[in-house]
Amino acid sequence: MKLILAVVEDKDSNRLTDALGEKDFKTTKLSTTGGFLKEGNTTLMVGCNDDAVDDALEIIKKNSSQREQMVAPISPMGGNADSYIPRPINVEVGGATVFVLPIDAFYQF
Amino acid sequence: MKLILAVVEDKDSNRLTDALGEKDFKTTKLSTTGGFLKEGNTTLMVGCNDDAVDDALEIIKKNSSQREQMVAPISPMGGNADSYIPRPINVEVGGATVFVLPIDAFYQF
Amino acid sequence: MKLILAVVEDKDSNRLTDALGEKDFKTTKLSTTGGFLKEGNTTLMVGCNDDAVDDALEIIKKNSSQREQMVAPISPMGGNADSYIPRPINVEVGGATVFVLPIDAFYQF
Ligand SMILES: Nc1ncnc2c1ncn2[C@@H]1O[C@@H]2COP(=O)(O)O[C@H]3[C@@H](O)[C@H](n4cnc5c(N)ncnc54)O[C@@H]3COP(=O)(O)O[C@H]2[C@H]1O
Ligand SMILES: Nc1ncnc2c1ncn2[C@@H]1O[C@@H]2COP(=O)(O)O[C@H]3[C@@H](O)[C@H](n4cnc5c(N)ncnc54)O[C@@H]3COP(=O)(O)O[C@H]2[C@H]1O
Ligand SMILES: Nc1ncnc2c1ncn2[C@@H]1O[C@@H]2COP(=O)(O)O[C@H]3[C@@H](O)[C@H](n4cnc5c(N)ncnc54)O[C@@H]3COP(=O)(O)O[C@H]2[C@H]1O
Repeated sequence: MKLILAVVEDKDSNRLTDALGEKDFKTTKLSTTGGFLKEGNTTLMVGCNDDAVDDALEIIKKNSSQREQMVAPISPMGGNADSYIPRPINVEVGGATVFVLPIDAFYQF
Repeated sequence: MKLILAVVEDKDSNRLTDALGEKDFKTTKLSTTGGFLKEGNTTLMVGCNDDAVDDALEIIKKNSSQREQMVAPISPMGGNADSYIPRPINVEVGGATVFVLPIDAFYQF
Repeated sequence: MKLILAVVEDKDSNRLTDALGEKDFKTTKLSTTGGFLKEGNTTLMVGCNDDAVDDALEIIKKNSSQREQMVAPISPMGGNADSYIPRPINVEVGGATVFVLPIDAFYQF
């Protein structure tokens, strides 16, 4: 059994949860916030058998689209907030950041 | 040291947190959402010594009750949302879904 | 690659996220609640290379201050809620509670 943690954009999260549900993956959704852009995003927690991890990753890949976007980060990275003029930078957003964690034991009571 | 993640129903969460606290388990609560029913639930994070895991699991088992409930899932699993008439199905809710994760290191600063 | 989970006080969280961002650590923020004091706190999720873990821990240590505070826990630890007079106790708050978890695999799609 593995625990998959997938950080995706809010607008991909329902589509992705339903796509995983259709293939009988069970999921739990956490509302989270990106450390850099300080925007809301979603972390999906998916516990599944070892041999199903690749299928889950495939579904995650297909249902979270990657693209470029001009953004201005909200807060200064060090230095004085007054003199900070947010310089728009081009970042890749969307897509998914995925951690696969080992599990020692799984129970359902 | 292990990290226990227990997904329980909101209405069991305070009772469970207090029951764990009485036995000196420290816990952190995450507000989460079920992927299938899309209802709010609670994920408890409990870091504890290896030899205390069984006690924690026992407390989790005793304080989260399992039962059957007729529900209609909110969103279509694939297909067109208009033509979708939610067919009530009988699911088991309540209870706890529990992952026990290995920990490499634990610090308190 | 390791996944660091750091539970810190809300008022340390922005300073800590920015301090980690300055050193190019990527982070995701979870709004959480302390099991004992039932007050909001923050859990930061930081995925980083094995050899960067010590740097991350150093930054976490420097940016979350530990101190003593008189508090009255909100709910009774067992027993009857009516007869419960919250006895103020002195607890150490602030600081950080940090779990370092092993990761099997990391992907970005
Ligand atoms: N110091 C920096 N300098 C320049 N650009 C930076 C940067 N930190 C982040 N970015 C860029 O901004 C995007 C959004 O980051 P954010 O931290 O808000 O939102 C992140 C964060 O919530 C999470 N994430 C990514 N890698 C992570 C990691 N190693 N650990 C924990 N969370 C991570 O996934 C979200 C999307 O990440 P993604 O890499 O696709 O996209 C990132 C990345 O392209
Ligand atoms: N392997 C796993 N990984 C991550 N999180 C997990 C998990 N297994 C369970 N959970 C979490 O625990 C909640 C309760 O799951 P349980 O299996 O008791 O109760 C479930 C189950 O009896 C039923 N169910 C879930 N998915 C189903 C599906 N595809 N078809 C039919 N019934 C489903 O609906 C109940 C509520 O599900 P919901 O997703 O709203 O809420 C789930 C989900 O948040
Ligand atoms: N092993 C663990 N697993 C999961 N999460 C953990 C954890 N250890 C700490 N945490 C998280 O970190 C927060 C701060 O813990 P700390 O030990 O610094 O500071 C604690 C501690 O000094 C004290 N405390 C906690 N439980 C206690 C108990 N049963 N009796 C007396 N004091 C307690 O109250 C402070 C606030 O506790 P609170 O639960 O509200 O908030 C906790 C909890 O959210």
